[in-house]
Amino acid sequence: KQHVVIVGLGRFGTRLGRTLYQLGHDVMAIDRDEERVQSMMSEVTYAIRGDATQESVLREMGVHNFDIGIVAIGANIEASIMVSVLFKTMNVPYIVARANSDLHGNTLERIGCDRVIHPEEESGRRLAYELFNPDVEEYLGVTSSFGVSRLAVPDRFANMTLREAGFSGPRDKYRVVVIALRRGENVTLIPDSNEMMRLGDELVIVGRDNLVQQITA
Amino acid sequence: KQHVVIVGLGRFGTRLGRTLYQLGHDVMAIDRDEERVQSMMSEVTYAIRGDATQESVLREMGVHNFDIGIVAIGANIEASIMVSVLFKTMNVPYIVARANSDLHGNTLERIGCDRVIHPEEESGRRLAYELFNPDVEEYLGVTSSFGVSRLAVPDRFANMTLREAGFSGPRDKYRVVVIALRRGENVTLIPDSNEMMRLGDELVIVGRDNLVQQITA
Ligand SMILES: Nc1ncnc2c1ncn2[C@@H]1O[C@H](COP(=O)(O)OP(=O)(O)OP(=O)(O)O)[C@@H](O)[C@H]1O
Ligand SMILES: Nc1ncnc2c1ncn2[C@@H]1O[C@H](COP(=O)(O)OP(=O)(O)OP(=O)(O)O)[C@@H](O)[C@H]1O
Repeated sequence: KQHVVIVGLGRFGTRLGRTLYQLGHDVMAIDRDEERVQSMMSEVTYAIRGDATQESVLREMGVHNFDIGIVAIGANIEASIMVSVLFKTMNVPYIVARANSDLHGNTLERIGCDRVIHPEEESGRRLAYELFNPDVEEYLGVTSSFGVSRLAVPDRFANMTLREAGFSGPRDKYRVVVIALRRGENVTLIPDSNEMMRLGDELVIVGRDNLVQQITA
Repeated sequence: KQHVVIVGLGRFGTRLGRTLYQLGHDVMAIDRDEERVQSMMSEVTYAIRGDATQESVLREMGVHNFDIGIVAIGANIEASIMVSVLFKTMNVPYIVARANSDLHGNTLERIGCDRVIHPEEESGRRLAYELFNPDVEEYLGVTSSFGVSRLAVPDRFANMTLREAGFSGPRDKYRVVVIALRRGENVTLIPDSNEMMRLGDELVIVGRDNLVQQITA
């Protein structure tokens, strides 16, 4: 369980805060906009109104005691940089900042942020891989041509076993491997080739992207 | 090989277009800003200056002949909606649009977009899972507590076999499974437990998130 402080309740900071809290972490959110603070009250551990560019404000909230600091201010580059520097001077052990441009990101790295996020670029890149194969719901790249894809069981595979559908065993290094079969909240890892697929199931597959494409085509 | 038309060369549209082109697809990019069009000229198949809310402009560029249409306009909600409706009336088979808010996204879905992207929310959610385990470079969710994680081989596992490091065989459904070991561009699927890990290698692991956390802790 980590103690995370998030500055900035735009779309990125808000979703990040909610998800972290749902995952069981302790989340304190700071924003200077009263409305945004109010709507986060029930979604995180603490939501506090304040100007995060004021060191006294951060110190009063005990920011120096947190494990992770997130600077989720986007458009206001100056504030983003100031808060990042304050986190650094207050010795927050791990700092993540969201960048609005390459130069902004470069600056945040030089300040000493441990990780810089470019939400738009990352989404654009990820979508490119998912479009490559529109049936793929989500994709994790391993190399430039090899990845893990999560997809819904294609209609034509309903009520077929993995073997009948053409999936070979797990030791074949050149074809795709079904690493998981999900049915609701139930997940079978490295399912047996006799496992039957039902409509509504999800498959998690690893292999060359062009081979995965043949499955969904 | 898909034929993709992208309207809007912000950060999302630009990265999407470049990546699709690098993946071998045919990409036409349209933006009304001359500078942005110019800088994309060498990065996609065609980059054209124009106002995409004009049907005549889209028709002249043959938009009705494309496989996938992407509306990558963010801030200008009216233009985003107008272009989406034009894609729909021109029978573009698969339409993706980027949304700036939940209401914007809702509207795009009602218009008939096949997929709506919320880059900031998706990045925030993904980061929450990756922070759960800062050593995880990338994460793909399977259920709310189960996922696929890509991580660098921890220092303490360098020059150990998978078995020595404590990874059990692939048929154990309750523990993590190493589904791939990457060394440079070389990927071994479902590696043998005798496989030795070297510093610089990457592991792709599937399992309960809290178990994956124990590996990197
Ligand atoms: N000095 C500050 N102290 C506290 N909060 C701040 C400060 N400056 C900006 N913020 C807050 O940061 C939040 C996010 O910033 P902003 O809306 O500019 O980014 P954004 O790029 O639009 O965010 P997103 O893309 O995630 O929606 C806003 O809610 C704003 O009130
Ligand atoms: N009617 C239009 N025709 C063509 N291009 C347009 C039109 N309206 C806006 N654009 C272009 O869309 C692009 C992206 O829009 P905008 O910059 O508002 O979105 P954004 O949310 O800032 O993008 P990102 O977050 O991806 O950086 C801009 O380059 C802009 O010139």
